[in-house]
Amino acid sequence: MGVIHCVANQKGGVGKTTTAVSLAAGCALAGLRTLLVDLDPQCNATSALGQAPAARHPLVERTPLRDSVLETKFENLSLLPGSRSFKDVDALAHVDDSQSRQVAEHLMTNVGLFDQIFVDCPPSLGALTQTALTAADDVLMPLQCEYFAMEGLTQMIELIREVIKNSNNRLAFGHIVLTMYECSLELTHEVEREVRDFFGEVVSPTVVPRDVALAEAPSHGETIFSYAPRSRGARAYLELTQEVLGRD
Amino acid sequence: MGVIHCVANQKGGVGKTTTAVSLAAGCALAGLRTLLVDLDPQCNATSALGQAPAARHPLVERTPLRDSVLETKFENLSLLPGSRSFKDVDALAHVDDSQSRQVAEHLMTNVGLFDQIFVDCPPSLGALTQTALTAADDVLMPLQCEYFAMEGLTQMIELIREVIKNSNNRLAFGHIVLTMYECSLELTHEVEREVRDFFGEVVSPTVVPRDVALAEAPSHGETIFSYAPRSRGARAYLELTQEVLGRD
Ligand SMILES: Nc1ncnc2c1ncn2[C@@H]1O[C@H](COP(=O)(O)OP(=O)(O)OP(=O)(O)O)[C@@H](O)[C@H]1O
Ligand SMILES: Nc1ncnc2c1ncn2[C@@H]1O[C@H](COP(=O)(O)OP(=O)(O)OP(=O)(O)O)[C@@H](O)[C@H]1O
Ligand SMILES: [Mg+2]
Ligand SMILES: [Mg+2]
Repeated sequence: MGVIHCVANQKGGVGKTTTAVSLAAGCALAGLRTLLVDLDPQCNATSALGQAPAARHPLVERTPLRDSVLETKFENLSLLPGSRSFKDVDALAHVDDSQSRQVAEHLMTNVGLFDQIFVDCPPSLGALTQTALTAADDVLMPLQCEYFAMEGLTQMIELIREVIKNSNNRLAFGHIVLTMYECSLELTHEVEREVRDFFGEVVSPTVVPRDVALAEAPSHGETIFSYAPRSRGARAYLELTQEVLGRD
Repeated sequence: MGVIHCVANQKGGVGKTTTAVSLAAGCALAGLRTLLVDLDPQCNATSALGQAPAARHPLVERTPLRDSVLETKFENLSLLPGSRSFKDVDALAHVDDSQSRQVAEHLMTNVGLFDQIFVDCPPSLGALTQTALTAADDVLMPLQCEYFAMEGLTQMIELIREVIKNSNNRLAFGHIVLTMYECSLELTHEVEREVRDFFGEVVSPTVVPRDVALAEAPSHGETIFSYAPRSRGARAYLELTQEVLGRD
């Protein structure tokens, strides 16, 4: 039975999709059967792996997820595509607690074939993210070293505590991962100091530098490892993959 | 009766809040009575102007909005604060069409005192953004020159067309504004070419460069004009303010 990692943060544009795709690709390279689940109506994780969004979201269809999982051109890496269909997004976004647990169970039971599962979430704390948290074993929070990024974190932590209390007591705090890190900016160091003082061990020692290769890779349908294997972005995500696997 | 501008894009982290705050500040500097409405549960626009989120979201309270509007330290610039209260966010996010129109009317009737109104939206196409579109005269779409940013734009355009057809036929297309523009990156130029080819005149001639001063200003509770008036970010947003005012 695989480990389910939820990659979430309500702040937009902090590197959730880039982190989910890169870690999933890193695990696949390590020879582990890996699944990437796209829960974001933008379907960025789906297109990053060169696939098209599904007409209906597999989690709404109630057919065995196995039938909706797509193989990608990367060995050991499979994808449960997202859907842009507003009907489905709305349905998933308006589930109540008991339905959210049903969807989470649907996710957990059907994906027994994988060693590692990464769920990419939309930039919100609504039902889609809550469903992912309900199904997950740990949660990874990408965080940009900028002022606004700090603001929403406390709300996120509150929600995680609530999910642990009410619907998923095995959910563990994964790591806060500092992304788009620019050593030349004073702001980056200020925010890093504040985050490490406040959250301590929870903040991963590995930081992901700002590296344009990470922004270019998805436009070629490549992962950072197939697009620019010797880039700083690839090295950072390889390190992070080892850290995430080491924790299991 | 003031002009209501909705600043929206479902893609996260593209500069919606930075654009809404900077344009509102630009209009206030030009001597216009300006209101910034924070519809994002993250309340970034509220804290960028040095204020605290409201316990209950003013749009849910049904009291005259005039009573909830806060003065800021910036002359001519007022704020309708956001709220982090999940109950209110949930209530606003689950309104149906007719309620969304009621909230929009509540916004439109109560804000007669202002010349210019900017509404900062969350990174989603849900009810909060739809309510803002229903109340607005035009919509401004900040767009990062990156691959993922292009993806969600067609969905956004579809929603705008739907709002124009069903609930607000005076809504006009404002501009697509290219943000965090980095002339040194090939990716920036590639995306710009594609966007201008596809959207033509709708794309503003003014681009906002990546400028760390824009990320630093909110941590001091300042606008870009009070924090770094001679910065490239300030010049770009001054130009954009004149463009938005020129259009009315
Ligand atoms: N370390 C990095 N260096 C440079 N660019 C990056 C990095 N990480 C992500 N990006 C780029 O920044 C943008 C935002 O990243 P991404 O889309 O992964 O964030 P997100 O949190 O998933 O956004 P959303 O909130 O919209 O889901 C993308 O264009 C991506 O390619
Ligand atoms: N032109 C710019 N140059 C440098 N940094 C910028 C620029 N515009 C915005 N930023 C910074 O980038 C981050 C994202 O911007 P912002 O929060 O305004 O985007 P947003 O679209 O409102 O995000 P969300 O989707 O979470 O609401 C912020 O930390 C902001 O300070
Ligand atoms: Mg994403
Ligand atoms: Mg914002």
